[in-house]
Amino acid sequence: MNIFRLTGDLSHLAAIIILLLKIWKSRSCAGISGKSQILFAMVFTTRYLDLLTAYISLYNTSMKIIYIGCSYATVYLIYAKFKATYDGNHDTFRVEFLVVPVGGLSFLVNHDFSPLEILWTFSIYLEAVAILPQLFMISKTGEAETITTHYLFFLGLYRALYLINWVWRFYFEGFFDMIAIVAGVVQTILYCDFFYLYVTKVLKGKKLSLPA
Amino acid sequence: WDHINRKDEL
Repeated sequence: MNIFRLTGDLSHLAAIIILLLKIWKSRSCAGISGKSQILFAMVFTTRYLDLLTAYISLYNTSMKIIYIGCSYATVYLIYAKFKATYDGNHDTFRVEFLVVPVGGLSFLVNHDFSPLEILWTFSIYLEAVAILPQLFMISKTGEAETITTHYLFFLGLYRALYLINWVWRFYFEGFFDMIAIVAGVVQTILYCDFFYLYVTKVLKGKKLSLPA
Repeated sequence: WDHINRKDEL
């Protein structure tokens, strides 16, 4: 464990908690893409199956359980409890265009052709593009609530910190995982446009609005 | 390239 991975995990946890609290407290999921949240629940489910097979540390196990629990709770709030506030008309990204290619690629490019490894690879590739429905929805509505931008900021920051963690681990431990690194770079690049808007607008107290 | 596929990350 190094400081970059720890702050990355805490940034990820912060994002997940911010979103869950935003929906719970405002009793509304307006502006939130339910499709992205379903994809994240799929990411955690397929990646953390090793909860049943391997014990790494209390930290590792408890964080995985928290991530899975919060992501399913968020999906439940969006599609069940606060379904009336779900903005289905703007959450129209065709997720099959993400899941099918990612599924195919995880069979073609992986470290080991075993079920757990293919599911892990699928989850790594899926996480890289899981935010696209959310970013697409914001581009369609032309704006985002400030709390939603903070959620996206911490979510994008987490994988950027993981990139630094992988540099650190390669240098100090000779450890690297090319699949995770390439997917992590793609994932972080997808946030660059948002990061620019976040820094130039939200941090200056303005509302995030895109030229519609 | 020393590649170890350790799954100790979240």
